[in-house]
Amino acid sequence: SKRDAAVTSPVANPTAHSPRYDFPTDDCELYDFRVSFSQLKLDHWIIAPQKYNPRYCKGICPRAMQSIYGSPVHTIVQNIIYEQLDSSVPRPSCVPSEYKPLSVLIIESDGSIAYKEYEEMIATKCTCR
Amino acid sequence: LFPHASPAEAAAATAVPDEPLVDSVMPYYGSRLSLKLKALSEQSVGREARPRLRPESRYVRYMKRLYKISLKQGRRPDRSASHVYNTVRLIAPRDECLERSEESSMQDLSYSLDRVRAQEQLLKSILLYSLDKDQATSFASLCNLDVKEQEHAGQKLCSTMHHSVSFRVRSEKRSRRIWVEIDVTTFLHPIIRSQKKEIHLLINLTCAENGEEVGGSQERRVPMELFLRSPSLLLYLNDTSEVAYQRWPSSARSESLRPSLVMNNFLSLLKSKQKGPMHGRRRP
Repeated sequence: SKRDAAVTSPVANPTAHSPRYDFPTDDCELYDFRVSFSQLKLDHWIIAPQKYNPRYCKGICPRAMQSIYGSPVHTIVQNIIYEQLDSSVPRPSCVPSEYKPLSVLIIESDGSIAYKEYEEMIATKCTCR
Repeated sequence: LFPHASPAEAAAATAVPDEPLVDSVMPYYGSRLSLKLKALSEQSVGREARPRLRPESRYVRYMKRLYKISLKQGRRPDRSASHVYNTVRLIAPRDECLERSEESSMQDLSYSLDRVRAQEQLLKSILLYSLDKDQATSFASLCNLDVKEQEHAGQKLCSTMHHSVSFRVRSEKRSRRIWVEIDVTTFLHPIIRSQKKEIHLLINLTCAENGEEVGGSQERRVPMELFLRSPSLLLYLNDTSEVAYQRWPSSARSESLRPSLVMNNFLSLLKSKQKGPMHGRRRP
């Protein structure tokens, strides 16, 4: 249904340099995943925000990886090995390459309260590695 | 990313983990758990392991308001230079004793700095008073705060660290709670830089009439019992550790993002190879 599609549909234009496809592909894309800190069993410690969307990367790494995802040489070589020489060598993986920080409010074990801004909490771009 | 593990917390974490989060993580990472992941799993494991002190709800509400203000400031492109902090800590006083008279109050307070880490550089420190008043009264006073560091008996005889600051306290009728923020940065900076795990302060607070006439009547002096509640310590810090968000990342970090020359050469070679068969020419 439309609602389910919304949950699993990729984030609009997550890889800034990737051309827009009219038809859905299962290529490497960025997806939303809203989670609450109580689900992560961290709500006794992180009191704000209640929920957050770390996002995740999922999909197959296409051959034209470098132009789409800025992958390094090694990734292209590994893909050639996988396709032409030895398929036991794994295919390159679709993983996050850029992140955004997140501000949280924490209750420390001694009862003090801390506002912290942590790096690399939200994925914003995917790559193949 | 999260607080470093103290020995007690590390022991709790290495106990047989029964939390699903840690079970799912340990097999993959084993001993190479990064600091971030270790603290994350400890917080998840340590949930029942040790009782957690809970702060007063008034201070939680104060910090939630500061959290929202910081989020708004952080998103503005022209965010003011004042928002250079990436950490704010509110520390309640531990043990206290108080002497109070009509015009003044003397407080002997200690604050635990255990959670303040070496990489957290102090930008600003504030003594935060929370005054609860009944809405019928209004007052205005000029107050003076004298703060002195209480050295332990074993150390120096008399304390040389002394600071005095004047401030105004005013309250209209409708407000029920007033927050009074007194900046003591210049006083606390050397103490916190010395990375003591606890500081002991002697605070002497005196308030006089404000001397101003408002609406034809002399404003009442602030009742000293309002200052019964000891002040909390608010520290604005810049955490320079890797896990904390840096507003102005060091040049070393941005260096690695530039695409390498090798890549371009390799790609042009790859593209030329993939254009089609090499027309029978075999290169050695």
